[in-house]
Amino acid sequence: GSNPDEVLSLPGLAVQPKFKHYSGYLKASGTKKLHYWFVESQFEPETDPVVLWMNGGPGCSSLDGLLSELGPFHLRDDGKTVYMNPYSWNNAANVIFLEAPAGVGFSYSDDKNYTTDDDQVSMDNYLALQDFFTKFPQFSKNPFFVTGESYGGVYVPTLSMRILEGNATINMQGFAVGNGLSSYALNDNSLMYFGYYHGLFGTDLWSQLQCYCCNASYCNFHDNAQPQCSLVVGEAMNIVYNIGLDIYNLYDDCAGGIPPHATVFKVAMSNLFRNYKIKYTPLIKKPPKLR
Amino acid sequence: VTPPCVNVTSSLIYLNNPDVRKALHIPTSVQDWDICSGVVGAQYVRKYQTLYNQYQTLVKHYRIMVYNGDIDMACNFLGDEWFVESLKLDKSGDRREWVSNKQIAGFVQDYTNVTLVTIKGAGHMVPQDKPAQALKMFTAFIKNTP
Repeated sequence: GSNPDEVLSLPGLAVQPKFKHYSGYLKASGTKKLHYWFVESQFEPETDPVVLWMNGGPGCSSLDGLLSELGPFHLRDDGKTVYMNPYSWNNAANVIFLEAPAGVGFSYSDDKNYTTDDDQVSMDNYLALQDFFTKFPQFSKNPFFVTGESYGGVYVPTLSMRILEGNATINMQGFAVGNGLSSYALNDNSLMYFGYYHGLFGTDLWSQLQCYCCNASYCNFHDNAQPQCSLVVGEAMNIVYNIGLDIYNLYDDCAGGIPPHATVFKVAMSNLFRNYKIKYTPLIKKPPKLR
Repeated sequence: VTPPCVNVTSSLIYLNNPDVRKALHIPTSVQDWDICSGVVGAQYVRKYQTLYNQYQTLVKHYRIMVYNGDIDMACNFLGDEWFVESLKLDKSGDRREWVSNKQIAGFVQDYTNVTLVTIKGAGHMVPQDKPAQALKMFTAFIKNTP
C-alpha cells in the first residue's frame, strides 16, 4: 500500500530513481521525533540487508552522509541540482540515514529540551529503530547492520548493545565504524605520532613532547599532569588544527582557506585533547586597522 | 559549528529550500537544517571514555568492521588500530593489502569477528574521498566475503 513517507518527487533530480525512498519521522522517548531518510536497495530490496548509517559530532546530521558520502543523491555546487552517486551504498543494501539526537538537522522534540547523553541517545536510537520496523515490517527479517563514522564510534556500539540486550525482533548481524572515536586516550596519544611521522612537527618540538610527556616506556600526551607537557601538546595541536591544514584530510585543500583569526570550531575540537585548555595561536595575525 | 575546512553550502541551500522540505515531509514548524547543532553539541554529556567494554561484549555476537581513511587527523587510523589491538583478539592471517581497480586500496587485518581496514588516501569521510573503494569494502563486509 501507499506509504505517506514515500518521497514521490525529489526537487532538482532530472529523472526520479527507480528505487523507492522515504522521508519522515520516527518516535523516540518523550516528545522526540527523529528524522529519517530511507533509501531502498537499487537491486533486491526484499532480501538485501538493511543498514543504519549515523554521522557523528556529537550533534551533526546524517544527511551529510546521504548527500555527500554514501547516499544515492549528491548535490552540485549550486545547491539546486541533484545527481545520482554511482557508488551509493544502496547498490548493495537498504540504507536508513537517521538524524540524531533530537535537535540535529530536521529532528526535534516538542519540549525543545535538547540536553542529552550517550545512554539517552542510544536508547532513543533504539526506540526509533523499533518504530522504523513498525513502519516497515517487511524489512524486519532482512539482515541488519549498524554503521557510522566519527562520533558514530560511540553511537554505533552503544546502539548495538541496546539491540543485543533488548527484545526487539531485529536480525542484527554486525556493525561497522569508520574513522570512529573508540577511545579518547588512544585517539589523542596516537595523533602526536601521526603528526610527527607525517612531518608536521620538527625535531625540536618532538624532542620536547618526548621530554615532557614520556617516561622510559610510555608517552602520555592525553592527560599528562605536567604543565610543560600540556604546553607542548598545545603547540603541536596548533599545527594540526589551526594553521590551515584540513584536519579531516591532511592532503586536501582546506575549504575556505586558512581559518580566520580567532575562529573556534567547537564541534571538531570537542573530541580531541579535552583534558587541556589549549590556546590556539593564529598563523596569520589580524592586520592592524589602516587609517 | 560548521566543521573546519568543510564546505556545506550546497546542502544548506538545498535542504532549506521550501520545496525540498515539502518533498521530504518536514513540517514548517521544524527548525532550519544545519550540518551540526550547536545547541545539541554544547549540552551533550559524554559518558564513555572508551568503548572497550562494549566491544568485548559485542565481538562475541556480531561481525565488526573498523575502517579508517589513513590521512584523517580527527580520528586517526593509528588510534583505532591500537584500540582493536587492545581487544587482544586472535589474528586470522597476516596483515595484507587489499586491491580496488588494480591499485592497492589500503591494508587489512582480520581478527576473530573483527576486520580492521585502512583506506589509502582517504580522510575522515571515506565514502566521499574514495567512493569506489568504500563501496567495495562495504559490500564485502555485509556479504561476509574477504
